[in-house]
Amino acid sequence: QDATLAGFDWGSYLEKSGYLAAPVTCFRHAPLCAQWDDICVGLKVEVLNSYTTLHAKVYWIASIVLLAGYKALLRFEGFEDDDSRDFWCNLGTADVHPIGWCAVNSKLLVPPQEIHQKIEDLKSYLMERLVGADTLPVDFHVKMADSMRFAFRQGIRVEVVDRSQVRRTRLAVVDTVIGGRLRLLYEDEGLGASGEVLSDFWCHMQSPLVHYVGWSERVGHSIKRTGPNVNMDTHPAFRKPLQDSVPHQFKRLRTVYMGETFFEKGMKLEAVDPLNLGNICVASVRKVLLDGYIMVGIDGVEIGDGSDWFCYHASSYAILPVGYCQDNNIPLTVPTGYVQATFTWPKYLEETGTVAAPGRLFNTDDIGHGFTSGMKLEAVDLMEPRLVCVATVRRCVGRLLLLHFDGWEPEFDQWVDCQSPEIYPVGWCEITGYQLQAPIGPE
Amino acid sequence: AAEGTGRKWEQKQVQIKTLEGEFSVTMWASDDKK
Repeated sequence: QDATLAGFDWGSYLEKSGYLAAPVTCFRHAPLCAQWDDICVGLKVEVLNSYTTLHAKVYWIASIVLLAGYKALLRFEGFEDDDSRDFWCNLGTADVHPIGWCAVNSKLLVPPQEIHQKIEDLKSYLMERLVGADTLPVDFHVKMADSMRFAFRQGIRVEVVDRSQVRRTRLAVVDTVIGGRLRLLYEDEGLGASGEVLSDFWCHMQSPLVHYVGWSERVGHSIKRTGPNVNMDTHPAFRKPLQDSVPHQFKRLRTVYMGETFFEKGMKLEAVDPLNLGNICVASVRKVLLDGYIMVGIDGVEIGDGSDWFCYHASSYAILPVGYCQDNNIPLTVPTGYVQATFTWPKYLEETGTVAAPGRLFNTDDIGHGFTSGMKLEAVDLMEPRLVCVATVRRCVGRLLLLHFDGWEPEFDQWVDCQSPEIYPVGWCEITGYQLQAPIGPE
Repeated sequence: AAEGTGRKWEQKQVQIKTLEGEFSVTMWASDDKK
């Protein structure tokens, strides 16, 4: 369900669900995150006034009544306590400006007709309302434009996880960039004879799944070699020659010192299942790579050839020390043959003759992220990463968030990191022009 | 609110233009610290 075309109405939806949305300041990668502390209820703005008989485009002053992500509920000055004319606006896209913008741009401030008749002296009225009040940052729209410039463009080559075999990476070419999200075409099957896309993959440019060209060889990760007959350079879809990505285009991960007490092959841990992101499972370190990366296998479901191992960085939210689920009241998915109710780690370690990975190796610090359960947001369905969906924070455990996709069964819930680049404030899709998937069915 | 973010609140003189004339008011807005 394409909410952009259908016009998904976040305002009405929030009204029904209690107006709780994660603030923009929770999303470090989101446009204007650093400026959003300055946006608050009561702030005055100049906004397009359509309640007028004038032919010219005129504006009037409104106050922010409520904030939900990038969306603001506005009330025109003069309506006082009357909320019947309140309207939702996306501060990042709509014709909303700091006070003073109209004068600079030769636009007029004209009250809605029914207010105009009640105001005897417009200047005195506005002086009383505006002097000493707060308005939008002067550079609001400039900063917005700045934060929408990205280090990626069409034709940049990257290494990205192979969705058909998660243990390895593949070369891919950036086809589209929307709001920092990359549409990648796998190089060896990217385009058919008539130019149609055979296989693509979507992820944010800061995703842990995407790397610079040469990364796999550097850290010792498996990569599928591109066949000799593949040459995407010549395809008309790419107007410029392809260009290899380089390390500085990617997010720098937390430095990991791999001394004598780093992860070792065979150590046990708990890990988010990469193929079923709602499950946290009993898992094992299968291989230690360089630069703090490890290959992890889920106990009891491994095929045996290593094709289902998954690469995690030591700082990843998705690997957890043994006992983490029990300590935090999260159901642990145990290996086939074991029963969750009777499973204990000490017994399992003894039976398998293994040791637990030391707890201090994990990045489970509670970082005070600001999310709380019940907050609405826009989130990527990581099992179908093309889709950004209407979602709700269901649980917060340390840095982990359990996301529920509105309208879907709880079995589709996914654990994500509170700093995941694949979660966005309400209104992000509208700002970037990305399609938002509305909840299915009546909510 | 802007403390620590590299931004500060400042008083700004802003112009208001209506059908009845133009005048200025003093408001608060944040900006990058200079």
